[in-house]
Amino acid sequence: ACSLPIALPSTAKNDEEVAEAYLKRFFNLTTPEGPIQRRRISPMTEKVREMQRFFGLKVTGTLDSDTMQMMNKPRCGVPDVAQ
Amino acid sequence: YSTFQGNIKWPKTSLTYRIENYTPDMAVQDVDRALERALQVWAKVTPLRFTRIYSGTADIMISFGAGVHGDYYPFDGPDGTLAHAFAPSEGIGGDAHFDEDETFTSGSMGYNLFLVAAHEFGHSLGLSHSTDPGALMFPVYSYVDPDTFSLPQDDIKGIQFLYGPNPDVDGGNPDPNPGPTTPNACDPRLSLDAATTLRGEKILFKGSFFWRSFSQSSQVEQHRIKYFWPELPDNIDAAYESLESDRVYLFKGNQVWALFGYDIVQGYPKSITTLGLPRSVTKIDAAVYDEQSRKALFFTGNQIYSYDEATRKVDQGFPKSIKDVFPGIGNKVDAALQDRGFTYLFNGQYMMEYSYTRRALRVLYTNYFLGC
Repeated sequence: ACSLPIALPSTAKNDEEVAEAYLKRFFNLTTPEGPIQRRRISPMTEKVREMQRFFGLKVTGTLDSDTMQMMNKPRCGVPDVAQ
Repeated sequence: YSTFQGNIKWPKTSLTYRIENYTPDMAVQDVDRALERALQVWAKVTPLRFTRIYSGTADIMISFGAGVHGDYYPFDGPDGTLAHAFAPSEGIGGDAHFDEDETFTSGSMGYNLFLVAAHEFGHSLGLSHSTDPGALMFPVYSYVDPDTFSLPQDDIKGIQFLYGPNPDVDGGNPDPNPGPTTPNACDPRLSLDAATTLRGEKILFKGSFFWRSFSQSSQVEQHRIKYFWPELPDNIDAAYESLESDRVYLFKGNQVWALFGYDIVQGYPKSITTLGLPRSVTKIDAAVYDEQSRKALFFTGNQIYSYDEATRKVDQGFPKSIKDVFPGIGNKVDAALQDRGFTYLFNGQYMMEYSYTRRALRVLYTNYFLGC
């Protein structure tokens, strides 16, 4: 089973939904199909880290408040990584 | 900066554009002017030239639409995604779409159409997003005054990588006056405008930007000041965190703003005379709260004031000469902060560390806290 990002106690459910939609749209997060391989780290956590690196945020892999604040900022609709 | 895969670009330098429809938010001529100026941002630094057409298919088709608007990338209502554009190619390539659910303006309210369009046209010409928080091609919107807008150097380098410089300027030699650059934390000559602690973080200001240095990690974030605090001016003079009031005070000229955590405190800016400083003090160069004496220290020119927040008065015997209180730092201080009992004074590219008895301990580079 893939491990979801470590959800901070305060991480609201909708933070994860917002983050998933954001990472799908701008960081090419794909939902793994077929049998879920046993992975050390979930694709979602990898993409959270990739997004944090892109924006120069602390790379935690968690949906901390700074990361959620950045995800909620008005922005351009073009993806940040090549599609 | 970054370009699209394969560095795709237009195989020609004369491009056409057509405005297919208008937003009702702005007068037609204001939309025309904003879009034209946004294209000129790129024409100014490259051989690219833009001609408007009023019918048929242009290289860059410009339109306003909401929600599902004819491509596979529906907009999302107010805020969130503001616009998007397609990389150079036939058909939809180069086209720019603006989300009609946004409020576009010519000023600072809503989203400034010139700024959004200049960014989107960067995509239309072949640029992807930049990680430089000061670049026009940074994905997140931040307002800057369009009248003083100057294409940042990061964007100039990107677009000239694709198309070369403007042959009509200096015979095509690289522009001797490069665009504004984002302060580089690892520049050994870096000097600061202001520095403060903020609930365990260190905040170091330079120009339109600041760095956040986290004590428990070597990582440092850089952001535009207006990304967090649109109300604050750029080029802050001084800042300090008051342990008395749990506020951070920021100074520019004879005005002071206040933060509570990361939130701006309403009712500011105020005049620094409300602090009880003498009228002769018209600007503060640096400020720090001294835990040892429980006083705020204000540096102005070659003098230092010790200020008691409780009585809102300058202490007897002040001002004093800086070099009498903090020997070795010289005749001016750009910024100051205190951390774990040590006082750090910045002057140009150097920072001096003092013990709580104000004995000079070390001379360090100004970027010491910036994780280089």
